[in-house]
This record gives sequence, C-alpha cells and structure tokens, in this order.
Amino acid sequence: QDESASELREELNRVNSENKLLTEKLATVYQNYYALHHHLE
Amino acid sequence: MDYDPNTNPFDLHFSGKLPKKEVSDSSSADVKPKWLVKDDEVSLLQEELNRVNSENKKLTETLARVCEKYYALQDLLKELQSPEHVKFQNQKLTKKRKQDLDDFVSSPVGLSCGPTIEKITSEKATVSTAYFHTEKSDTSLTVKDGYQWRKYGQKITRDNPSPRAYFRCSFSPSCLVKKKVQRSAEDPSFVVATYEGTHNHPGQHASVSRTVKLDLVQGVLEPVEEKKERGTIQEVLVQQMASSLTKDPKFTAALAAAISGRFIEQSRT
Repeated sequence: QDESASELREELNRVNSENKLLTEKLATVYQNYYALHHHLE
Repeated sequence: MDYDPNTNPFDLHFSGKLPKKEVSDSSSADVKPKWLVKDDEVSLLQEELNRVNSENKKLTETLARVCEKYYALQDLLKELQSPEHVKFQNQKLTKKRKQDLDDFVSSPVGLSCGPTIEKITSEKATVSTAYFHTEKSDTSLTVKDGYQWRKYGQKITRDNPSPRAYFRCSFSPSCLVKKKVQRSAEDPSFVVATYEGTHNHPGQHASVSRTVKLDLVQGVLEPVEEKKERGTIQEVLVQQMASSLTKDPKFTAALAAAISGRFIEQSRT
C-alpha cells in the first residue's frame, strides 16, 4: 500500500505540473489571439 | 501588435521534460491524522488524481480550440497582407470609383466635374460622400456641387493632415443639410465632401452652379471673379425663371387675375 500511495503521489505531481503548463500556454495563446483579433479589427 | 508567431501551443509532449519533484504532501505529512488508514489515503489520492486528470483533459481541449482559432486568424492576416490581395483590392477600388463616376455623370443631375457618390441611408439622415478631383498643388478646396454653403468650422483630424471644413446649407435653418470637406488621405488628388441630410429645395444646375472656394489659411474667400460669376448666375437665373413662368398658362392666368383684382380695388378707393 505504501508503494501504491507513492506512485499515486508521483502521478499526481506529474499531472499537476502538466496542468500548470497547459494553463500558462492557454493564457499565452488567449493573449495572442486577442491581440491578433484587435489588430485585424 | 504584440504576439509571438513562434508560439507552438500544440507542443503537448512536455510531460517528459518536467522535473520530477515529489508531492508536497501536506495532507499526509503535516495534517495527516494518525487514525487515517492507508486504504483511505490511497482512495483520496486516486480521487484527486481523477479530478486533476479531468481538468487536464478540459484544458487540452480548450487549448486546441483556441489554437485553431488563433491559426485561422493568422492565416487571414497573411492573406490580407499578401501582395495579390492588396493588388486585388486596389483594382476593385479603382473599378468602383470608375463605375460610380460613370453612373453619376450619366445621371440627370450629374455634375460636369463628375464626383463619385456613395450613399448610406439611415433612418435619421442620408449620408453621402462625393469625391471631387483636384490638383495636388491646389491648397484651396474647390467643390462644385450646385448648392450654396456657409462655413461654420474647421479642424485638423489625426488621421488626415489636411484641414476639414464644415458647412451649412445657405438656406439654413429651413434646410438642415450639412457637409464637411477634406482632401482625401488615401489619394490627395481627390477632395472628399461628406453630406448629411437631403436638401428640401432645388439646387442650381451645374452650368450655373456657384464655385465655393475655401482658403485654408484665411477661411472663406470670395475673389472678384467669383462675385462676377455670381452676378452672371443671378441674371441667368432670373431670365430662366421669367422664361419658364411666362410659358406657364396657370401662372399667366393667376397673374392676370391678380392684376385685374388690384385694378378693381384701386377703382373702388
């Protein structure tokens, strides 16, 4: 059980980090999208 | 514009690049109750992992959608900036101007100088734009549109270095038509006149229309030649009116009745 909990924590860490990167990328793309949209207007 | 075209939001294979750091397992290290059995801890971790995975999925989907729109906009921008598109737009504009010019000249009220007219009709007022060809070296604005105007303002706009002059119809306040005149920013060989409203009186024919001249420094200018021209115009107008009225049988009858009525009144007194 100790081993199972450890693996889960590791996986949770990994997915959390991935989520953080996804959120940052999404923010960047949103910003670029609206800048481009504004430019085209 | 502040955007980074090198952004590659589809690069989602970054999980292998992530640093392998341990969970700051505060729930298990600091707050973890001693009575919590290992099964419960595994269950909670699994639940949290499911939640984070679901969030991860939603984020990935949203990112894909936004990226798709972003790339579509980028393609549109490239298309608009392509030399072929710019050339096409210029040709289209030239054709439109020529067509409008032909339409206006062939119309019964067309002026000999042939301005290009674009009309936008709204519920409140009719707005029309006319382009008048002018020499680039000519610093004054000359607009022959068949009506007389009174200037009431002038200002410089940010988008165009040439001054913009504002006019009211000389029949104001009975006629509320206004216009603004400015040299075209795109093509300085044209003067753009924008009209608001429709005249409630007839204008003068092109052959007898008065030339409205603006001196950009001194404001409204009336040179001697123009005064002479106006005098000639008035004479022509009077002759035309007299000619048309004498040909009108109703008018002659009404005139005869009025004169005879006046004679009768005088004979009574």
